[in-house]
Amino acid sequence: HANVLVIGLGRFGKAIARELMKNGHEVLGVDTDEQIVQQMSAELTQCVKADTTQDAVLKELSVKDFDSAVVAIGADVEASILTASLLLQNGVENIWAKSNSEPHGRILRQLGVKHVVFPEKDMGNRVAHMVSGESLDYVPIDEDFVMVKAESPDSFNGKSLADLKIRSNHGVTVVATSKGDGQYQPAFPETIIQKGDVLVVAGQTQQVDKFCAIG
Amino acid sequence: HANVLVIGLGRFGKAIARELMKNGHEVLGVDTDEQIVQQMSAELTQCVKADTTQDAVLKELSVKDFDSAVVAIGADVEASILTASLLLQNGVENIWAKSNSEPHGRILRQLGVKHVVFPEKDMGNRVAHMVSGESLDYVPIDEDFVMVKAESPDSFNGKSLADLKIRSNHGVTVVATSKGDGQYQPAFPETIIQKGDVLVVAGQTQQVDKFCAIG
Ligand SMILES: Nc1ncnc2c1ncn2[C@@H]1O[C@H](COP(=O)(O)OP(=O)(O)OP(=O)(O)O)[C@@H](O)[C@H]1O
Ligand SMILES: Nc1ncnc2c1ncn2[C@@H]1O[C@H](COP(=O)(O)OP(=O)(O)OP(=O)(O)O)[C@@H](O)[C@H]1O
Repeated sequence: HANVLVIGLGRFGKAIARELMKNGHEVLGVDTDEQIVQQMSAELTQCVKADTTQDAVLKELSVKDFDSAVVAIGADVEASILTASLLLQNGVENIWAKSNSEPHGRILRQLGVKHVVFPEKDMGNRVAHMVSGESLDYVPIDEDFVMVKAESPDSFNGKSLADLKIRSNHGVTVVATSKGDGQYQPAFPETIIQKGDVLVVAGQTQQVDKFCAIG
Repeated sequence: HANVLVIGLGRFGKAIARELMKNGHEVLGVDTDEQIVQQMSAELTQCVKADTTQDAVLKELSVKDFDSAVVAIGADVEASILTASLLLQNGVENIWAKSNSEPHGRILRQLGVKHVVFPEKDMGNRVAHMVSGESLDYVPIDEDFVMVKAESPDSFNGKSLADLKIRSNHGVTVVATSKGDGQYQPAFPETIIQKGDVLVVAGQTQQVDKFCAIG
């Protein structure tokens, strides 16, 4: 199991720390806010109040001994950058840092942070496709490959996936289906599509967009 | 195309508004911060400075005429709840609201908001699986169905997906593969797996977790 240092316990940092604990990993949480530290003390392996922009603080926390570190400081961009810089100097290699903007993200990468994430931006892109009604969910896998949830077109009713030849006719893969109750089952060639079924479909972005636009 | 009202142009609201514009929809952005409104005016169909907790403001913006509305106000929970309540009273049905916490989300749902999202929490859960090294990416599709990116096990080298019988042996579906360059191709039975390939795999959570744990 992994031993992870999570600095900054805002909405994002808390979610990471809790999910790591749920999956059996060890987490040291750090925040400058006394109230947050008290709240999270009962949930994490350990939780301390400290300002991670001070080198002496990082040395005292023995940051080198962790498998990875997360810098989830948001609004205070200077604190985020100072903390990332000090972690790197103390020999922490596997760093994940939350970024507020393109320039912030660029600086973190230039420092040598391996993984820079834009949580609000990524979720904003995902939700935009749902708000516009294009699909029920939209998750880019890479620049040009995407997975979506979409209602099955009426022309599919009563037919099996094998009959519909979806891969050869539309160039996309049906990964799973659901009867609209939120429970997904893996898709098989003999799966019969009924009216109102929801399909999880993956493929190249252009082909998936065309598929979602069918009736 | 959709006509969407986006209230609150922080990191999340901006990302939604920009993605909607990119996909050819119309967006009216609203924020109380003059600087943000000026910055976004050039990018959105229209952008106005206004405080959406005032009913007269919403009537002036003719909110009823929009296909959907997004409430992306974060820190100010009272403003988020007041705005959602007024939108509902003005007859806006399709509302998406960002929530800061479980209690905030519960109040929004009790008011009648159809879609409540927790952007930082969802991304935090996703990133936690990457930080711990369990997988290269981890996207829950529902309570018990997940899609992950994982490095292919060494025992798969040189074999085709048909030979490996992954669905019958492991109960998961290989959706796409990549040579590690970030470009994903749809998976076919005759696809041959090489050392270092990355697989996009979907299936029930327990089976996918077991699959990721193979050598
Ligand atoms: N130097 C620091 N050392 C440790 N923690 C810090 C430091 N500076 C800020 N923090 C903490 O980081 C947390 C996240 O920062 P902040 O709330 O500014 O960002 P945010 O992007 O709004 O967060 P989120 O979106 O995750 O809620 C806060 O709880 C804050 O107390
Ligand atoms: N009553 C209001 N009407 C319109 N906009 C508002 C109102 N109250 C706050 N806002 C705006 O909402 C935006 C997002 O709010 P805030 O920055 O507090 O949340 P946040 O959760 O940190 O946002 P994000 O994570 O998306 O950056 C801000 O730009 C703010 O000016």
